[in-house]
Amino acid sequence: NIFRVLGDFSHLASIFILLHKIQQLKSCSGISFKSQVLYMLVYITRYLDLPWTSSPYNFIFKVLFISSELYIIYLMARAYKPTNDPNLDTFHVEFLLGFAGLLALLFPYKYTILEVFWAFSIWLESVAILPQLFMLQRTGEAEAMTAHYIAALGMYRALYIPNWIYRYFSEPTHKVDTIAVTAGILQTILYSDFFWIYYTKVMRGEKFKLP
Amino acid sequence: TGSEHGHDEL
Repeated sequence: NIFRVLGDFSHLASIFILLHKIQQLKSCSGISFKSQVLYMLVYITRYLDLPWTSSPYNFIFKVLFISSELYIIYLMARAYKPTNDPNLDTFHVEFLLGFAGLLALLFPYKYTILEVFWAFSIWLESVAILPQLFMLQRTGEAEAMTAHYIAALGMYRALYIPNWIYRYFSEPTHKVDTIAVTAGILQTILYSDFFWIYYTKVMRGEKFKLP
Repeated sequence: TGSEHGHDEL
């Protein structure tokens, strides 16, 4: 459906915006390396089923997400390392890993390796933006491209919410993926404050600056 | 995918 496709393309667009920002400005300043590593972990643990992916659409996106994230991490850790300031990237990710690990072990759909890792990846993704938002809060402002990146990334999961509602009514099984929906709503709520400033500042041509 | 839930989303 349209929400799902717009969501996935918003996700893909966010990655292109980030790569464009790093290469155009020859800098990864303002980007949290910790959040990027968490996303890598999200993709690896979620796409363990990559070889068995039957849909070409999903297969292509999975390959794109894994490979582009690897490239982003390479750019941040090697090519543009001097522009990456670890002193600003101080969020304690062990809390996020603990949170996702605990929920994945307590409430997976099934106790299989694939299902536990899948649930872990869903919960981890819901909070993986926190080091990035924390860094933004410390610097108090962001380059326009960094703000566009975060907005596109946040829009992706927000668009999955109408997708789930649409699917609930349009598919005969009326299934609700409780883990994905709960985590997806949490993820979108974490962005809400950012979305508000993005809407009131960046979309009106102003700089992204915290009040 | 070996999962009866069938994770058909990304």
